[in-house]
Amino acid sequence: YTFFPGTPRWPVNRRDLTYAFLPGNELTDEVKAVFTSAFQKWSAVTPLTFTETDSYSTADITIGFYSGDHGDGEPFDGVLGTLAHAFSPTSGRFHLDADENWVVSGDVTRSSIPSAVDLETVAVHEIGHLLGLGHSSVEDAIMYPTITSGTRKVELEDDDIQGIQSLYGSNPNYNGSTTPTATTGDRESSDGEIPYLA
Amino acid sequence: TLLPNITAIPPWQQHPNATSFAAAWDAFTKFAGCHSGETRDGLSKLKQYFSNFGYIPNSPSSNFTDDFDDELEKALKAYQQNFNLNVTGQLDDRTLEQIVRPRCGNADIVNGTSSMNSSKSSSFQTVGHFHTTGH
Repeated sequence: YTFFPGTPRWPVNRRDLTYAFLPGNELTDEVKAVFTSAFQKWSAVTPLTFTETDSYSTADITIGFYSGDHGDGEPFDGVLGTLAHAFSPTSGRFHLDADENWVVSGDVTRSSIPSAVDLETVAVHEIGHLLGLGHSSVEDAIMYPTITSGTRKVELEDDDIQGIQSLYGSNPNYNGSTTPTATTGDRESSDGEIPYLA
Repeated sequence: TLLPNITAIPPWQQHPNATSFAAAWDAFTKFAGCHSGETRDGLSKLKQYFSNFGYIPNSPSSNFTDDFDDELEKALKAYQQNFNLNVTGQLDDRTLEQIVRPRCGNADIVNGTSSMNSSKSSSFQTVGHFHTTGH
């Protein structure tokens, strides 16, 4: 695992982070749920928490789909090539290439279509950047820079976990497995179901 | 394009060999076997690729040539080291296969500092200004 130069991280008083989606993207709840799941991968192993907010202007983390030149000096290049990028703490900017064929659900691994990109795979990776991790040379790690078409990789590997825990420490309820563990701090959804359980 | 599932991909993009959506990087496969000292049309774009991901120090006045020069060879070696490839300094098939893969837009080497594999060897310290980081 690696860090950005200077090892930037979210300060101690900003460990309960909020995230918001670019209103203009008008994402469905199904798409938003993919990001929720991706954030949970990281919150399961750290003391960090992530909560969606409707207030885009005040959110710690902002998520948006953009095409081509979108004003940050890092233009997207259409289908495939560069898929997404995210900024180091405490910028919170997470941009995805709107021209990709993002697969929201279903088994992307059963397809030989080269342009299909699993959304959650990329989301988990970019959240790693948002939290302060750089790229890793460990091929199985989430923070490995490339993705092979038609693959899905959403579970943190030891390399990712060691890296993020060296920045923020461990979730008190983390038991050494990447399987999410229920905590007293679990947020209940509106229908009373617990979003993730041991 | 947000697709609810894999079957929702537009038909014109479903053929595995379709080229209409090929990323610009696919053109790099024509450089297979290219090595130091050669000049090939389009190598400047490969240098720009390596510059984008931090393997060639960024300069506002970057005006890359189509020459396979020392700068490209050093970048290539650092890239091969980072991606656990054989460090040949040449554009072999495995290296090109890795280069054209879809990837995150964040640089592997930021501000001349790499903490990926290439920082673990002093052989490639001429690419930017590497600093060893102990973990």
